[in-house]
Amino acid sequence: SLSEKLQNVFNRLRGKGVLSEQDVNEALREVRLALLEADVNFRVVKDFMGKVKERAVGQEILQSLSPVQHVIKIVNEELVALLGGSDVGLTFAQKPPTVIMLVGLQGSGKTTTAAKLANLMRKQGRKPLLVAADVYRPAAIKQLQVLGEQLGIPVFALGDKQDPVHIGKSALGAAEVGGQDVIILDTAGRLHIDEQMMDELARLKATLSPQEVLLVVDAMTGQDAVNVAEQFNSALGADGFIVTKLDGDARGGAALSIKAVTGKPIKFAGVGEKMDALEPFYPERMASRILG
Amino acid sequence: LTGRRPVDDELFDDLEEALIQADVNIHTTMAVVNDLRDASRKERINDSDAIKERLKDDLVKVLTANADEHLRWSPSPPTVYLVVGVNGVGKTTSIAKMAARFKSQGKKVMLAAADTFRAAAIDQLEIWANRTGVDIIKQREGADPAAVVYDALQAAKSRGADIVICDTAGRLHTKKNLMEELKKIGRVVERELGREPDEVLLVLDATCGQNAVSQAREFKEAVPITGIILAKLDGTAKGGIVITLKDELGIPIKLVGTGEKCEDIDEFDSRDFVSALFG
Ligand SMILES: Nc1nc2c(ncn2[C@@H]2O[C@H](COP(=O)(O)OP(=O)(O)OP(=O)(O)O)[C@@H](O)[C@H]2O)c(=O)[nH]1
Ligand SMILES: Nc1nc2c(ncn2[C@@H]2O[C@H](COP(=O)(O)OP(=O)(O)OP(=O)(O)O)[C@@H](O)[C@H]2O)c(=O)[nH]1
Ligand SMILES: [Mg+2]
Ligand SMILES: [Mg+2]
Repeated sequence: SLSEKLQNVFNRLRGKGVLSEQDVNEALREVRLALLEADVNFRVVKDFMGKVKERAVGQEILQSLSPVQHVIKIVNEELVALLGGSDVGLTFAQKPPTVIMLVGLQGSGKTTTAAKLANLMRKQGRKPLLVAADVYRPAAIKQLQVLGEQLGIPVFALGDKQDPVHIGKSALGAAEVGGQDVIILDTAGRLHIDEQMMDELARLKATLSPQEVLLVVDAMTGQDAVNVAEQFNSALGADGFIVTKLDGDARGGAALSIKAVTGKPIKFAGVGEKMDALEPFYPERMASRILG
Repeated sequence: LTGRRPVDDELFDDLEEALIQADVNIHTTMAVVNDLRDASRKERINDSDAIKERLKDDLVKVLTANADEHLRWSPSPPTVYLVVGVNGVGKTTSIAKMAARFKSQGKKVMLAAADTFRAAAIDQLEIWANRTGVDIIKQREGADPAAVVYDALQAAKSRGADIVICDTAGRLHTKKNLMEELKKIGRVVERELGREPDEVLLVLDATCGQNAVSQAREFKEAVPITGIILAKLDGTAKGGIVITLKDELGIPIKLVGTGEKCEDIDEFDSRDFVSALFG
């Protein structure tokens, strides 16, 4: 663990009395390693360590009686601060329906998360409508319909021969007729470098004016998380993130990376395959997970 | 990293940074770059291009050493492949791609829809079976996956299929009961075939970082992994972690996925892969 590694460093330095800046740097190297092992992006680590070093090389740690606790405390505080406010909820429309659009790379967990979100909305006393706007992946529409059926939540679909923008627009009308006040749109997985597919999302957003465009990111994503987050954000203006598959043992450094480079909040955590496996995002928990 | 420059600490730092950003494990990276630093000193290499080429050669060596990179075919049909991995990595789509490829090679292909858990998983594989014109064995959602595999093996023998490719449900390697289920599927294949599956292919998402090591380790504990399919290499992620998987676990990369269509699959080429790490 990080505290054990830091303890080793400081044990070696103990005979020295007061710690010098160089000694502290040696300890911080362990922190840097831990963050890279946790998949935090290389340049995010660089910026982050800069902040930590500023605080660590002050008088407080150089004369601290428990330097390990001190370093961990500083790193933890900086991580939590960077990971952001823990109750960034969803923005709802003044006049319904509220539109929530889920976007992201292939296989990140959008369809499953859409259903989980719909479940959450209903638990909050709202009337959700799921919209099947993935016309590309085989049986994607059926997947959402099966989940909707399991939950008893309606799914709007026009089959896979229609343009997703047309499906989205028609869903607005359907919600009005059906009396649903939250529309959750599932979109096809796509690469941030696929211009045509990114343009489709831009057109969807322009047509539907969603209150929330949420980028769904797999917790095991490595260094590439920064590229994905930056591209989706600059193309669409993300309102936030949902990090999925946090029920595994991925350290989840991608969460820090995407928040750091876009400033957009992480709103939810996917923690399983079942429909109740969606939690609010807790920065403190994420921070200690990343540090290992 | 382009163009001639002095062979100094900054060069090695930049090479280290490139590897880390390609998701090569940090310890693998440090070991490789340190060896390179030593070699450059001993052999007095003062050409930065030569250093970079040497690094690429070293990485290719790691990837190809004792690597059985070809897909195995059994002399006694059916050949059986088991496709496994965590959720959403590209298992089902990779199976469709293999089916299309083998069909075009004149093989009689059969698919086993042994993901009986996820919504519309069977439907998804069935659409691919229809599109590629291959047989599929399926049961209803919620059936025992090992029973589906058993059925498929019987059907393959009676219909004279050359190969059976088994799809399995995505599962996190940390879920003990799901890994036990996978072990059971593996045992059913062994019992019916009288040998281990000819390939147990672990599908990895190229966007995956260091967690791939934990995935590979746990899956290898449960079933005899013979190779990796590195999917989604058409994105911007480099998939460098597979170097560590080969180095530390001895698992070769056999195929790469380069898109969502059934022709988007290639044999792994270590030279191309390593060059792309620095692209
Ligand atoms: N363990 C776990 N599995 C998850 C979670 N979220 C999604 N999954 C699984 O991840 C896999 C992919 O989920 P999907 O919802 O199909 O992903 P997607 O983003 O819609 O995929 P595409 O539409 O192909 O881009 C499925 O097996 C899901 O059950 C999670 O939080 N934990
Ligand atoms: N761009 C790209 N997308 C891919 C590739 N391979 C698979 N995909 C996409 O990734 C998503 C998930 O693929 P699946 O084949 O359903 O993944 P899976 O591992 O079977 O998922 P689960 O069964 O839910 O665990 C789909 O949208 C695929 O089209 C690839 O090589 N490149
Ligand atoms: Mg989907
Ligand atoms: Mg699948």
